[in-house]
Amino acid sequence: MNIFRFFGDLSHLASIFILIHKITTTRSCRGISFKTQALYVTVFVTRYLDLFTSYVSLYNTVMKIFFIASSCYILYLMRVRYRPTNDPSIDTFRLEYLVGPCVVLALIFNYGYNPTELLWSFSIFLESVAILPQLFMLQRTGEAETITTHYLAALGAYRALYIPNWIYRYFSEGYVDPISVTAGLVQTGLYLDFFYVYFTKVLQGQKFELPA
Amino acid sequence: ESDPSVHDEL
Repeated sequence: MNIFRFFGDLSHLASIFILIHKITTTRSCRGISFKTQALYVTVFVTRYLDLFTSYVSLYNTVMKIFFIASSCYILYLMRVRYRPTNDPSIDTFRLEYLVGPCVVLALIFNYGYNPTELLWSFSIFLESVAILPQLFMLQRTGEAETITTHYLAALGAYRALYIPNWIYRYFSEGYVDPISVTAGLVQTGLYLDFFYVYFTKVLQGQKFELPA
Repeated sequence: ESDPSVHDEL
């Protein structure tokens, strides 16, 4: 554990709390992509199957359980409690374009041909693109509530912090995980456009609006 | 040297 990873994980936790806070206080999941949230549940469940087979640390176990539980809770909020505020007509990204290639990539790039490793690899690739339905929705509507942009910024910061973590681990432990690094760089790259608008508009007190 | 198939990251 190093500070980059620790603050990355904290940022990930923060993003989830911001999202739950947004949905429950506004009593609405407007502007949130159900597809992206459903992909995160898939990511966490497929990756954290090792909860039953390997123990890393109490921290690791507690975080894994939290990520699975909170992502399922968010789906519940969107699908059951605040269902009328969820508008599927603007959440139109085709999931098969994401899931299909991730299955293929996992079959090619993995650390072992067994169900756990294949699912782990699949989850890494899927996580790297899971935000796309959300960003696509943002692009379509051209604007977002400020709280939603804070959620995305915290999620993007989590990914960005994992990059110095890998650099640090390379020098301190000789540890390199090429699958995580490649997928992580792609994932962080997807946030660059968003971050540009976030820094130049939202943090200057303006509304998040994309140029027409 | 650590083995990347020991997944200790979240």
